[in-house]
Amino acid sequence: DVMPTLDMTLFDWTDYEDMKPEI
Amino acid sequence: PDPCYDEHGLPRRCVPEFVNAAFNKEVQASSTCGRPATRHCDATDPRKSHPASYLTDLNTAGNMTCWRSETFPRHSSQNVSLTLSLGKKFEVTYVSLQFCSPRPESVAIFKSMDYGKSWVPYQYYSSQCRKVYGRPSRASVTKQNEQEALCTDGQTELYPLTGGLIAFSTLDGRPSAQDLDNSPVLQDWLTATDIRVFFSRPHLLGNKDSEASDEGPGFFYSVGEFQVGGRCKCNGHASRCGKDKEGRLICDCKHNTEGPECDRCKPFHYDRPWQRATAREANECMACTCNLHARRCRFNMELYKLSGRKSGGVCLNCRHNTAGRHCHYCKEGFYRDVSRAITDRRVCKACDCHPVGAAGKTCNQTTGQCPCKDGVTGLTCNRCAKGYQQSRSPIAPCIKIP
Repeated sequence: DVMPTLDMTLFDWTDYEDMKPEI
Repeated sequence: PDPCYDEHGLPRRCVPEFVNAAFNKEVQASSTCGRPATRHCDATDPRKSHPASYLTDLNTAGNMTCWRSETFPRHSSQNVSLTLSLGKKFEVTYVSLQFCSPRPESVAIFKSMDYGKSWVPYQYYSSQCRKVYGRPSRASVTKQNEQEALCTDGQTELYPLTGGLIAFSTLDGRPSAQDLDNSPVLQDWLTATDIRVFFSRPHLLGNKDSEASDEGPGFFYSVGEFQVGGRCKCNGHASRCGKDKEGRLICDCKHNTEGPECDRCKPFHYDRPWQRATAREANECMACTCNLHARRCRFNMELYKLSGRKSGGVCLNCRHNTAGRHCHYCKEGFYRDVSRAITDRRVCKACDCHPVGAAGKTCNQTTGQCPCKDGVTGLTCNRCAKGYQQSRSPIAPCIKIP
């Protein structure tokens, strides 16, 4: 039961634009 | 077999063969007869010329060719010099002159270690040492003055009138002669690039040569053989000397050394300081240990001392994401792939920590584990741990399942 990798599109980047990686 | 290595391939001291370093070399004489021509000397007539090249040519038995100075007035004290350039540093054991004329009453031998820029006295010969050279005759050498030129009153007698010898041994009477390996002073004493001899005074005698009668009373100096016995100086790191592209003499250096006298370590061989080879130890230059990740290194004396005088090399510009004195670990942001040898160019792998799941970019250098935020797991911190689920916050990407 391996967990799925983090889905970057699910994050809300509104307050964290500077952290947002290029997807 | 290479004399610089033993039968097991281990380095050992080697030296070029003992030679007459003067043979076939050019000698500059301050005075040579035959210009203008006289009855007995004519520079333009090969049968009657006495050029300086005769000093260092091959002399067969019974056929000695002689250089000859001009003829000087009988009671003058004309100085004449002969200067021999050896072309590189030699370790000189003796200097000898075989005369075709009577020997001069006073002779001085000098040497240069810098190709004629400066000169130091090697030896004086005179029946009047104090008067002519200001030195005592028959002084002795101690460990404190091994580099001092002496004056002796031997070897300058008038007889024999021809064939007389002046021979100077550089090591004779020097206390460290039997322990040259441990005497840098005496090693220096032997070293010469040029030899110059001065003939300062003739014996006060008219020449019996007929020239005296048809050209007035006078004297001249004449030498048949100018020899310099020694070895091409290579500091124990070469067994032969050859010529480079420009025709200059140069040691054929071994033991990872280079330079005209093998007097420095080759690039990338700076793990210990350069040293002259001794009878007991070849003191070869050692390559730096950089695990194939660097092409350059430098020597650090502090590290060398700290290592017990074993290793002082420091690698420069470690490549392939390696770091450290020997490029022996991975630089920050990379971790060691234990399945690869340290010399493998892909031995260091990028940590690749997840930009959201990891708390930093630097992973454990051994395991590659990135530092994960709470509730995050995986080598690169790219998954939520069991009992956690992905949130919408990049700050806390995984939250506990209620």
